[in-house]
Amino acid sequence: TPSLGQKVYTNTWAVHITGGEEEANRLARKHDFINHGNIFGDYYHFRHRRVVKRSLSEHRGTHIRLHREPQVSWAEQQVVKRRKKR
Amino acid sequence: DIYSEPADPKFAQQWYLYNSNHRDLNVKEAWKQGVTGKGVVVSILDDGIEMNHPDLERNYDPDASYDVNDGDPDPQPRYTQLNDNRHGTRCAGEVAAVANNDICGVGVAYNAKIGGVRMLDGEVTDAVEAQSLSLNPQHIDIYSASWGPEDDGKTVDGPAKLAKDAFLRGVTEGRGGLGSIFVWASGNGGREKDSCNCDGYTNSIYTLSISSSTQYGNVPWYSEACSSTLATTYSSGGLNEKQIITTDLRQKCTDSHTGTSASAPLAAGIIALALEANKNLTWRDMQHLVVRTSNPAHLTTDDWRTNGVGRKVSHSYGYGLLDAAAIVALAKNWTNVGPQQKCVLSLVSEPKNIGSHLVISKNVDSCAGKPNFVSSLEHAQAQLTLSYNRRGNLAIYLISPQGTRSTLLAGRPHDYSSEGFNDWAFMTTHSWDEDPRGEWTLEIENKAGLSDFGTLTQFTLILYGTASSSGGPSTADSSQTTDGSCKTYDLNQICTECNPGFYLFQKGCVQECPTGYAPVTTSSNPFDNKVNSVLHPICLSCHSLCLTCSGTGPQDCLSCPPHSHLDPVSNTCLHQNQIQRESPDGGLDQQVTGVLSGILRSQHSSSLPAVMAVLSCAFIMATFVGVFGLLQWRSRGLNKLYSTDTRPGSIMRSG
Repeated sequence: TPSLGQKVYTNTWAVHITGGEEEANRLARKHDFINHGNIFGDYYHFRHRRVVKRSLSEHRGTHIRLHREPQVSWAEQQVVKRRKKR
Repeated sequence: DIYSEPADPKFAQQWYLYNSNHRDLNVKEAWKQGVTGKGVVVSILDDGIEMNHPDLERNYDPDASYDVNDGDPDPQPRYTQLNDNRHGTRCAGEVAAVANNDICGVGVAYNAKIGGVRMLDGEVTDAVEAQSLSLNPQHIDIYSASWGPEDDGKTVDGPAKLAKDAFLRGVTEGRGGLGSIFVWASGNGGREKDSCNCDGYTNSIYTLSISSSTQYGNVPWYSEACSSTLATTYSSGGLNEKQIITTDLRQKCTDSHTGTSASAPLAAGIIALALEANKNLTWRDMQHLVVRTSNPAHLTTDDWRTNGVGRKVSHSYGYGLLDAAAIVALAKNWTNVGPQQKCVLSLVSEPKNIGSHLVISKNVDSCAGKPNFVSSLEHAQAQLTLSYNRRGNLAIYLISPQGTRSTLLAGRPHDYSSEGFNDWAFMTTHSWDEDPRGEWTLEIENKAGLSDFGTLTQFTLILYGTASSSGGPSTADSSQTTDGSCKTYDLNQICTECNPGFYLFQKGCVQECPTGYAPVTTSSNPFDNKVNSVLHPICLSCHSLCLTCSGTGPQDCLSCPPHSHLDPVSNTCLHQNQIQRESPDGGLDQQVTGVLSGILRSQHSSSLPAVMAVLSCAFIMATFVGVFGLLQWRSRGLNKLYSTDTRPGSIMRSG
């Protein structure tokens, strides 16, 4: 169990990509992601095929490779948010 | 045109929609006005909705639905033996269960379109939240969310980058620019003494935060009190008190839906009725309507207070129970409120010791004379950065110039974090429509430990509102604008000059200037080449030091805001504890009139440890010098003794 305040990293990324849906799909394929669709604007929701679902450390390699793409201006590996139904 | 009551078998038991004792949400009277949610689209952001439920199927809207968890358009919940994922389906039925189909009961807006986003049943991330909150914003009118960070009394959590952006995009671009409407369940952490101000979703200015009442009008055991709650609906929670009837998973019907989860969708349904009555309402109009029409009657709590504009408001209920008939009636004739102004005032930017009690009072002019001037308040935020060894021991209060006291944070005994607050914008709705000019007071108080310590490093007051009390029923405002009183209009049909006997006030003419404004006659040269000038009677804002005035200068005060008194000789308002005053130079026109004695007390008490330290040091030094002197004296004596001993083998000792 992660300690209080410790981040739990998922296998998903939020990515800002210029060039539209096609470009997002191309980059997703190139880096072994599945494009889970547009969040809003130029932000896309990617899920990696091989990165473990939950981890206490971020996956730097995947992140850096994705960030190296000229069309990617921002990317963030997503962390788990603890949410409760009310 | 002829109203007929729904014939659904459970309708008679839906006590919260209509009740002969009038302890209800007055929904039947709203239906009688001809609104049932037709043409309005609501989406439930939760664990999915059972789209083939017989009581939802006819109103189901695939364009208001999505499965963010699996990335497909089907929001059907995942079925488990314990029916863990029934939440969204229950909420959906409250909004839009179909009427007159012999199944279960009815939704508040039984002709509205209903969809669901499956986003809670899986890993929730910033991207998942943002994608849900911004699903199809030109199609979906209202998003209803009955979830949030843990209500454990120790969590402080709010939307991260993308979700925050989603709210902002929603209110600025959604519904063709009128703004998406986000309805939020205020929180179930009552037993843990949680505060909904520590939940960044309910505490957001972009959400309508809805709390609960039991059937008999009491505060439910799970209810959280906080100043960001706007209004309340029934959802019970008390023993032997009836709960909410709605659709349930596996095509069933339940009469035991409860919690704040049961409150938010009822509110979403009522808001859908108001939106059908007037499709031009903006997201802010809706909040104005809720504030004006919610009803405190029948709700029991000991914290009802009357705010500066005469409205009763409570930390448990906000402005009271939503009244469907009243909000629909007011919505029909509502004129959009003016553009939102945002006045940001940095009131503390240097560290201040909190100690056991810190009080900071500042006089503000709400950006008077600037384009972002706020004279009629909507939300107010106190954005704080502070450290404290035990966060849960703190209570924080904000008092408006009209004397409305909001509890921004009550003590949270389970919150033992030492993280403090980092740029946390505590929000209050309690001063809605008040004039924010005058003295604001922030109080930080230690509720428990004697040895607690911490520092306030930043206090920014953010005032949202309008530059006038614009907006309202289209027939209203007659007190401000008198028909036929305008002499000259510009090309945009905005009045630029009034007939004799009237004063120009904002975009209209008034016979008397409202409180806080002075009648002034300004002259202007209508044509550049002509010498004779034209006199324009106009209402201008009083100086920030005055409450009412005869002119716009600081020496024209007729009365003063609280904590100031009028000097009858100079006609100026003097602060009771004024110790310093910054020059009004620099065009800011913001007089920062001193720090109250509370701060002095606080600073005084905060200097005590330093004094103690200095005295201790002095005592140690004196002791050291004394001991040193004593040893010196003794060694001299011994030296003398040994120097006389000349026997072999004698030892020479020195100090």
